[in-house]
Amino acid sequence: DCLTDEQQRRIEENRQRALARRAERLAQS
Amino acid sequence: VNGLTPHQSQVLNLIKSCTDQQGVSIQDLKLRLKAISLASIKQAVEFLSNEGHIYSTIDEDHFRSTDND
Repeated sequence: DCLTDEQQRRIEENRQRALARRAERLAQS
Repeated sequence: VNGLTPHQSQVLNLIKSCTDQQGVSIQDLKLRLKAISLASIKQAVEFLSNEGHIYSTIDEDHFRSTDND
């Protein structure tokens, strides 16, 4: 809750990438 | 059940249970999963990350789950 805007932006980017990887893996299986 | 090993499931469940924005650190995981070696925890984290179950947050040592948000 005391994260900087830059940290929050980075976290959100990583989350989106992970969700895309997850979807890719599920599509393959 | 979900294609994960018992170690991977335990690591994922701990990460899922964390509500902090910065997530759980590898050190926290090691403290809470005393029966699992640090090497195994790191392996599980790498696997879960590759599969998109978790992602790193403030640095490469803190992780959150994609399954609970």
